[in-house]
Amino acid sequence: GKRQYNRDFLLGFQFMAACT
Amino acid sequence: QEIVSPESYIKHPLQNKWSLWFFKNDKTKTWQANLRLISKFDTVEDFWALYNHIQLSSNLISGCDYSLFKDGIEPMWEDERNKRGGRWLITLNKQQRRQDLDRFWLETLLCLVGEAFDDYSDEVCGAVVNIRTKGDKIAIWTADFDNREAITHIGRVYKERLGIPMKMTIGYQSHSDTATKSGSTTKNKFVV
Repeated sequence: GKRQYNRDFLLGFQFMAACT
Repeated sequence: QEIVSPESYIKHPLQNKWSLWFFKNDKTKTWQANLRLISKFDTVEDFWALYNHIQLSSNLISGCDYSLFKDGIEPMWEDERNKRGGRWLITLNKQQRRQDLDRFWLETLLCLVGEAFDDYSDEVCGAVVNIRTKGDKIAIWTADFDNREAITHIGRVYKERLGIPMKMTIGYQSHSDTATKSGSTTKNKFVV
């Protein structure tokens, strides 16, 4: 199937990305 | 020995690889020369790394655009994947630059990278935000203006995601109509 991500899941990564 | 979950080190892959383009209106150059590819990404983490690094749309000067398109599709009507297509167009008034522009554009990006339109996401080519003095515009571009089922599904989901009230409508216009229009408005093929 498609790799679908809902908005809350995506938003959860916004500032995590900067830490890695 | 400590076992580290793959969740902590594997990036989350997106369904598609996306390209972010920037257009800056320099009248001494051709339209194509003003269009620059900024970067490509195909994971949730790399999307945010790019988004967090660039200016918000509301900080751009008039005449600039951001475009996010699937890898291999250029952000222009002439591209093979766009030429029979059209766009769901959101026109913003001047006050909305402060109130809605950045929020709407981010929501648009999340709809695209998250494949929010279910099976009809395959019809999506990309999205564009135009910063203009007379009023900013945001649009989702799709591949085929005859695909009523896909276009109306995408339009309904998009309108809901932007939080546009039921009593307001948004319109879908074919690129061929936009390119050949004589006045300032293009007729809508679909409305939701």
